[in-house]
Amino acid sequence: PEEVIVTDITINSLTVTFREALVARGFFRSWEME
Amino acid sequence: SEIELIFCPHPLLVGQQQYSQTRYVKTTAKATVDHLSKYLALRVALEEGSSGAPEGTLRHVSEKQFTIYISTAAGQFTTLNGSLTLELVNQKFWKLCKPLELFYAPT
Repeated sequence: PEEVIVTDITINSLTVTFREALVARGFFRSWEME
Repeated sequence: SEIELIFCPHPLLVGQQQYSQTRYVKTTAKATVDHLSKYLALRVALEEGSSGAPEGTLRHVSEKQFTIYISTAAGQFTTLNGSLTLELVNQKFWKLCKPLELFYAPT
């Protein structure tokens, strides 16, 4: 994907990183979207 | 390890006039349902902020704004407890070798 949004979210001192793409093709490795 | 998920509006609980974008997300499997809910609330606030929502909306983002569901057999939806990790959700409810499909609706 041309653009991936990266966001950190913290709850109870645990910070996790979310990465998001506008489309799934080329972003998901476990299942190729048709 | 990382988990991939497709995040969709609940087909019954999200109206046509409400926020209903499908999102393609990756995160650590240690993230909880609450993390995902708060992430969605933040993204919605940012997107609605670009179209004129009141300033300061981001300060009030909470994991309580949205409830997260997973589809079970026979078209039923189960509410996911906020403290569950996505890894546990995947192991207990999904068990498929494809991106985890979750649904959201305003609480």
